[in-house]
Amino acid sequence: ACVQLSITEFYRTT
Amino acid sequence: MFEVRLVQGSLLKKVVEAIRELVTDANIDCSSTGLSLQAMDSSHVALIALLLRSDGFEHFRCDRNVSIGMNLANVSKILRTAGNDDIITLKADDDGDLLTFMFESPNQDRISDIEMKLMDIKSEHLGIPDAEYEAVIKMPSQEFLRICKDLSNIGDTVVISVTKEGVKFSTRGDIGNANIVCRQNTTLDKPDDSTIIQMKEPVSLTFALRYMNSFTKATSLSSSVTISMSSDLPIVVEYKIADMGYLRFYLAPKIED
Repeated sequence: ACVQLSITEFYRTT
Repeated sequence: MFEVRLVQGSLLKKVVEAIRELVTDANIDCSSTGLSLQAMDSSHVALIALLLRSDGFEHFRCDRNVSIGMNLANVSKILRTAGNDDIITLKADDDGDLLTFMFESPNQDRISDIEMKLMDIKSEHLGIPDAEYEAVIKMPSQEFLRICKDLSNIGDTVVISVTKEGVKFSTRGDIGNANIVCRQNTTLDKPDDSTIIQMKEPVSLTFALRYMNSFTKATSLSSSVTISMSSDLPIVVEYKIADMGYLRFYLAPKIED
């Protein structure tokens, strides 16, 4: 099974 | 004072139709550079980044940086009342809570204005550093639309693999498996029809087709789409907006549990 990653795991909050 | 006039008003209609499925409310950030928007879908799986540069507008006045918060379903309802050839003007006072849309028919025989209530939206803004991607594919946007739609008939996820041979879109579902391979094809007389694959490293990533299909709502903005991939980054699906900027969709991959 695949797990969906979140976009916030890749980019930092400014 | 904020006032911008866009001769090709249909561009604004197309942008809103392309993003309203993913995002309910969003801030449009206005500065002397232009209009920009960054928003995530409610699950924080996809991110939209829009840029419309000020020099693409016939008239662009933005005295100070402002964020205009709006409900995109309402913006869509309003823009649907504009004709496809209409010139669109947007204006807002510095301290006002209304955005005025003005639609002018090309021969100026019909002028309408609609005021929309603005919203106070708190949104998370992400910093996206410029990245060198391992693989960049430019292909006709209609072809990408067709691939996403076709694969959705078979499965829910797509594996996009770029190798020397080309780019392969694969899915599997209850009824079986499907693969679509696109090879580099440079049609010199029709550059918009060409598929160009630039690859530094082979890369293979898995994505939810539901989001990919949603991105293809932007197909009418551009005849080609650019897809950028790196093994440890979200995919970027970019539609250029003629002479003005871009609409980019970022999508986080799925990984094996």
